[in-house]
Amino acid sequence: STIVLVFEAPDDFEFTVKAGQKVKVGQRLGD
Amino acid sequence: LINAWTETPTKWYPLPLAVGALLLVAMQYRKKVKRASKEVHVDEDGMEVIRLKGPWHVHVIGALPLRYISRLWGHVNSLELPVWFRPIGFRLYAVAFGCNLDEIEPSDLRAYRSLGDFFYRKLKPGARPVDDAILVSPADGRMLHFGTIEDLHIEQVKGITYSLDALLGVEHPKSRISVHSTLAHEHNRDMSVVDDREFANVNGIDYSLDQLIGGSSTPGTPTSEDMPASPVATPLKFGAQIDASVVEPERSIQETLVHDASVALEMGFKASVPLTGGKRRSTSGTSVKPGNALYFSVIYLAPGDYHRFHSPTAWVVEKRRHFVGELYSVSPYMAKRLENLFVLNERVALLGRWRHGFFSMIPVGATNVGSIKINFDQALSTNVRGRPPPPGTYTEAVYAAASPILNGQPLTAAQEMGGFCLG
Repeated sequence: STIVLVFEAPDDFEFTVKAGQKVKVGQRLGD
Repeated sequence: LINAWTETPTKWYPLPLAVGALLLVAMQYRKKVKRASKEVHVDEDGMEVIRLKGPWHVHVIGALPLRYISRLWGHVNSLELPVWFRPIGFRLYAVAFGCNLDEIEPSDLRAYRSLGDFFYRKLKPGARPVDDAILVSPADGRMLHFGTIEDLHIEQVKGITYSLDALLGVEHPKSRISVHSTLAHEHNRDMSVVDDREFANVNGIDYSLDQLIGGSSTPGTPTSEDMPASPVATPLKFGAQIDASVVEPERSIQETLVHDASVALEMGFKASVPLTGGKRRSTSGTSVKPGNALYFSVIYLAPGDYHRFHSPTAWVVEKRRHFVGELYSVSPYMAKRLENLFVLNERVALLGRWRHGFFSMIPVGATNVGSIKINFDQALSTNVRGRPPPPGTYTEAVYAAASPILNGQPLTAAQEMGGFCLG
């Protein structure tokens, strides 16, 4: 299964994870 | 070999013309096939027609009755296991798929009646600390891909894209119908359009005067056209008409107000997010304000992962669109080979808004996990028997009745939203 997020954010929004990285619920994805 | 290599004389001679001609034909054929695979077929409204594309083995997989297999898989895994077998069986599963049994609730493996039950397990309170960032992970899994959305296309893998409109659904005024919430209907609540006209402010929360005092529209069943202004398009219908029964959590009015207010404050809430007139607008109605951009991220949940999903931020879910589709595997292997994978598969697009504007979360089903549950939506039923309608069609429900002020289902960051079930 997969979850896709599509959202609007300011131009300076940055993801703080890397592609292929394991993530867990509540972990920071971006800011 | 050494002798052959050193002593065999090299003799050069021209290739026959026919060989060269054949080579050119082969190259032309390859080019043509490549072009055909990239061709976009459009319908009478100019919308892309989603078709199965990929190498031959993808077509072989596509010919299988995947939805039936998925339901059968779910049925088999819902069978009750003998109590003595449960700890052994689930421990074996945990070792094979890397589940952490220390964090599950209940921790007694005998309490899980079936593999399906174990698959949809809960975590102990506090097992997942929540970061204070504006966006947190909604699930345990692997971040497959992320980035910005260019030309309203999302990159599935490098070089393969799919349309944002196909993922979220497109506006189709010809087939617009009334879709309403049962609670809204029961409460006879007015659903006047929220616009930028008049706002009141109570406790730092802005909301429209219409919402506060009731608008001028005729009371009764609200229609899609009466629904609050949204960053996405007005509802459309391709499937049967549905009622969205919003499940009100078991809490007092005071608790509900506190919950809604906390979401509103976290969002920097404005009841109406005037997103229309933005710099870019797709046919699905998604638009962005100047200074903003559209982003996407894709998280893949492996079979051993915790399969409930949570809210990735404080936001309000205004509506959901249920796309009944195929149930291909969504593993990275397939994602690299099957084009339009995420718009072919069955999925539930939850659309709403957060502090920066439009926000959506789309759980996508797969062969082994065809059922998607949304805790606050009893009407939603996924992976049901029957032939799926053409890709791109969906049924829609609105959650306006869940919160009178926020016009949708408010969610706090990391609040449990639902999950994926086996089959």
